Amino acid sequence: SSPEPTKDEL
Amino acid sequence: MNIFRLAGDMTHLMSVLVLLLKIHTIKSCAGISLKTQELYALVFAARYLDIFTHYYSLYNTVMKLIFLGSSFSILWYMKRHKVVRRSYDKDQDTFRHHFLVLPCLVLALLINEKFTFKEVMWTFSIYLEAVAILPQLVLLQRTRNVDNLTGQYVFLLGAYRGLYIINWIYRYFAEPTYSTHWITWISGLLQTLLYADFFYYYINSVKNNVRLQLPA
Repeated sequence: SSPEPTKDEL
Repeated sequence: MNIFRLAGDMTHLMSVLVLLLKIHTIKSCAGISLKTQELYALVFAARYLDIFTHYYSLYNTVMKLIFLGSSFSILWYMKRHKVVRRSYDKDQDTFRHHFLVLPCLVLALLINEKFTFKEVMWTFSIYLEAVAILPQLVLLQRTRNVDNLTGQYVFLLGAYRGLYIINWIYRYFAEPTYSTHWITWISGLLQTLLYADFFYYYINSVKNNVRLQLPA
């Protein structure tokens, strides 16, 4: 699956 | 995790703690908009739907739990606590906040990165967070004389948003896998701009060492 970089933010 | 992101999260955390501290120790929520607090609780509930399904880090999970717990605690204090709820400026806090929720939901259904339930809810929370401070800003303007804690609360919230923008710029250049995120960036920028006016008066009041007063 593709990474979801912004989802690691709050 | 870069220093700007961490500093942003910490100012965000401090803003909530300042508010809870004020409510818990002074037993007063004067000057605090219940409308804004309801919107923030909705923002966190919609955004953190992945809390039990997707693990990022212990830091991430703990912070999500703190934001969810604190925002619903504030709601409980303002609505149910028998002393605190009496200090709520109900007549001044008249912003029709429900009219912010529907357009944000429609916009999230129309403009999103992926049309799935979780993704639309996540996008909805991003749009809603951008405008959730509006009832609070309107209330501040109405009450004119702002007490120190309420001023600090709004200042910390604005600082959190500003630091997140620097974090995005940093990530864009520093992380090879980091891609463009127009939805978050534009919403975050708009949200930060909403604070610009408040910031101007807040910084002036700190510089001149006087009580914060907003123009009518």
